[in-house]
Amino acid sequence: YSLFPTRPKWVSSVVTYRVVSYTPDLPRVRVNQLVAKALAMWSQEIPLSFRRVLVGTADIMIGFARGAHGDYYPFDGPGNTLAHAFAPGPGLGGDAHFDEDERWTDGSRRGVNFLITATHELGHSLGLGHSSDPKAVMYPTYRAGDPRNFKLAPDDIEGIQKLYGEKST
Amino acid sequence: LPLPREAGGTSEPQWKQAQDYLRRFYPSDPKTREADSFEARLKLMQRFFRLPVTGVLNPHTIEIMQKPRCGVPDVAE
Repeated sequence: YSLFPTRPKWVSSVVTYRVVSYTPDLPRVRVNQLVAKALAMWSQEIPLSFRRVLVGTADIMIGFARGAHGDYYPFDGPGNTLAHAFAPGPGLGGDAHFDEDERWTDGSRRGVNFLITATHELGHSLGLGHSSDPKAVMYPTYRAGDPRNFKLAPDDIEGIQKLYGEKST
Repeated sequence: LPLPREAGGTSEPQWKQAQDYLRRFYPSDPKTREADSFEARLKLMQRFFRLPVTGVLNPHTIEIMQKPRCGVPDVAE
């Protein structure tokens, strides 16, 4: 695993998030469920919890966009770059963006699995960089898998606990 | 001009695609100027993906460059 330079992390034990825009590929309620599921994967390993807000500015702003979308990292159409996210911090920090030109799926049809991609991007939102372990969720290239068996790899857990410590039982 | 040795006999579009990929995901460090050359960036990439570190483009390296991926660089910016 790797961490960003200066190891940015959230200092509050409760981090807020908001889904500001949706994809027409999935029902809104499904996107909300999958984002919550992705965040839960991380929060069950560390002493951090997440609270969804419906209005205003959250720590982690999540959305779908195509092409240039105001952060100097334009998306590139179908394929290649699927999404990106920013390390913890103010403003754009922590925000996660998904390329609307991909065909997003929850596993019920062909396309890019949103749960797998969101878990990866939210790993960046929490302060993890890319891992060179091919089994890690934080490996940079996308590979489709069975979302029912999808979980963090030991390398992901070691990385996130390096930043935030272990969740007390 | 012929493509350089690092192009490893690839086509010009693949060479350009590889240059773009390495610029985006393996940016050079402005302080140390590390990974300034194509070969140095390619070696970083090959090391990251646990490939033989040759500094020369080969079909397996190109295959990895063409996979869908996250837009965040693999090395610190």
